[in-house]
Amino acid sequence: EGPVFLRSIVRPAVTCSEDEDLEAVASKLIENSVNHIVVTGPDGKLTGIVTSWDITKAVAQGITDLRKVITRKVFTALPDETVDVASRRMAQHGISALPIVDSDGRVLGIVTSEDIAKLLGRR
Amino acid sequence: EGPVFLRSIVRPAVTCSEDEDLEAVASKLIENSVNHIVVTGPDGKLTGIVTSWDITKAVAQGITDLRKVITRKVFTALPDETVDVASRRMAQHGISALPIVDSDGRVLGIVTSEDIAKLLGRR
Ligand SMILES: C[S@@+](CC[C@H](N)C(=O)[O-])C[C@H]1O[C@@H](n2cnc3c(N)ncnc32)[C@H](O)[C@@H]1O
Ligand SMILES: C[S@@+](CC[C@H](N)C(=O)[O-])C[C@H]1O[C@@H](n2cnc3c(N)ncnc32)[C@H](O)[C@@H]1O
Repeated sequence: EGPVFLRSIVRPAVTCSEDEDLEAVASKLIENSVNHIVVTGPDGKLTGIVTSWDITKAVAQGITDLRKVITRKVFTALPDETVDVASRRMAQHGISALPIVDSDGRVLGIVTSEDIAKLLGRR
Repeated sequence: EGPVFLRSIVRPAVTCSEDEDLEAVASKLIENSVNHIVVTGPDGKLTGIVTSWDITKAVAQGITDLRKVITRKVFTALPDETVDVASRRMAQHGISALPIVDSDGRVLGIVTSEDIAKLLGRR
């Protein structure tokens, strides 16, 4: 078995724009049964990420404005990178997902620690 | 290398009781920088699990009572089980963590998909 490339396990990313309501973004996370939503601009380029952890922070701190919980500095990966590289990048920054982008910064999809953990369950 | 047993990667679980406020549980998740909190009874036994996804559901649905978002039927694992078994169990139920319990149902710790994904980053 050779290296596993991220393009073989990448899944579509749920996206939102930054002028949406916090409740609307929470509903999108629940409807899609995911923990991560990628924030994109009008051109489809990545501008941030919001996770269920950020929504939890909003509850803990009484924040009602989505823009106050969006993470702007986003760690990403390229489709031709491998899962061991992605796994080390996530562990290094204590995060549980990497948006997969092309060389122009356009969002192609997302890989989560759940997707990577599944690989260890393959016989 | 040989099988990896869960006891070698298990971490302490953040716990709460079910009569705590939703905001207090949200604060515990943020203070500990985790997504999962195990609900235990007065005897230290597992009675449920709450995650940042459940707090997000509360926001999406305007729920303010913690008891309405606690998941009662919890999938768990034993310390002598291996990571591939845990990984398959999580994938099968679409969940991202397994509380680790002893044969009496007492909580020993927790293993998350983030902990398992990290294994793929080890050289
Ligand atoms: C530091 S982690 C701590 C909790 C847990 N490890 C997790 O990842 O959910 C939570 C924060 O990571 C941020 N985050 C998630 N994925 C990210 C990424 N690819 N780049 C930058 N930040 C990210 C979220 O926006 C959130 O504020
Ligand atoms: C079905 S998952 C969907 C989102 C994503 N896969 C995740 O695990 O966060 C979210 C639900 O799983 C539940 N959950 C998490 N760990 C669990 C476990 N060990 N046993 C049962 N339910 C669990 C949470 O309480 C939450 O209601």
